[in-house]
Amino acid sequence: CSESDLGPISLNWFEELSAEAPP
Amino acid sequence: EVAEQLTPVLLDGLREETLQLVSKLKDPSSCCPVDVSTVWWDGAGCRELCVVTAAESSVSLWKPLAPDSWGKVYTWQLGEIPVIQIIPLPDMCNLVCIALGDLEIAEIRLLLYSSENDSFKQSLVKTGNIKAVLGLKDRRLVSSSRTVQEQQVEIVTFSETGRSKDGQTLMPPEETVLALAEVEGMRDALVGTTALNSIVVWNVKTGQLLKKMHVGYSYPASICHRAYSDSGLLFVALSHPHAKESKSCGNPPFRVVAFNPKTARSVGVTFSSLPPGHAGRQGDVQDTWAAAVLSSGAVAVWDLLLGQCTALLPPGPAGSWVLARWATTGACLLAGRRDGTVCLYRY
Repeated sequence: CSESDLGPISLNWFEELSAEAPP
Repeated sequence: EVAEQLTPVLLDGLREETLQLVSKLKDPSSCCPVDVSTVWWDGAGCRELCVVTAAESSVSLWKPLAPDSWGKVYTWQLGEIPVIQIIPLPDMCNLVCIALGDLEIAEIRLLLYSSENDSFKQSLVKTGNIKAVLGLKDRRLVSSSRTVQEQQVEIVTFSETGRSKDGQTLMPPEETVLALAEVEGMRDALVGTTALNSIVVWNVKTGQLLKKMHVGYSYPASICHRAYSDSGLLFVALSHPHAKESKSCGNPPFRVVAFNPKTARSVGVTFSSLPPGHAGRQGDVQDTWAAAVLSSGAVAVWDLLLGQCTALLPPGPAGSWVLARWATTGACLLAGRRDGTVCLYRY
């Protein structure tokens, strides 16, 4: 898998999405 | 002769992994098993891995007597609603969770032993129009249920004695959730697949719905079995009961798809194809292994990371296989025949 297929990858996706999602 | 009939057939060019028959049990009073699973049970001062078999109107607990023999400990008789499924609760002891219903799950019950009054009991956990249910680590049970107006996704935590301690509601997506799966190595993450073929991701600690990602139109009605987070990607093991056969990857009963949860983009990682000449499936996934009963009456086992079928149990003269389930612990496959025989294989 590469970033060109999947877009920018973040190792902290879970924490970042939790910070962005409505409570 | 029997041993020969039960010897798994390894497919050409595959690894040496195989299934070794460990033991088998037969319930003379039961025919056509509905489901089979394992459960830890305390007895005579030690904790043993016991086998649970479910028939339409009863559930039996079996404990090991000798390396290759099993004795029935108790049979719970259920009411008029048929048993559909045993729901494994990975780290619970002395407790079996079952789903009952007709086409859909109408009830979830606990079957347990109460040391307080030295008796086997059953208790009702939940009723409703339940679409999906999954046992999680740390004595938790998550279920999705639907009324005409709304969908509810709820986690119940049990005490060691099987009492419901507290419940937590997760934010439901608009689409109906039809399957749920744990994310290995991430206690607070949970994934589900929906009726419109999306993957949804929750934070179970906060109840937030974090992301909805479409699986793609080539594989409708995908069912999630297991997920793994690695290197910033979410790898999801999916099965596709209604996938059409394609030239590039045949008719894959299981796929592992990598999702980038930040962008919702995805790519297929592995396709696990059916053995040549076989069709149909009903599957179960544990860790990175999948097993399924094929319409030929055989059981196939795949390594999902390799995307390869590693073993095949052919139907023997004793009858077709009707069930294939992984034990809750270790690499142990439970395979059931229509006549009520359950064979335990080490994988």
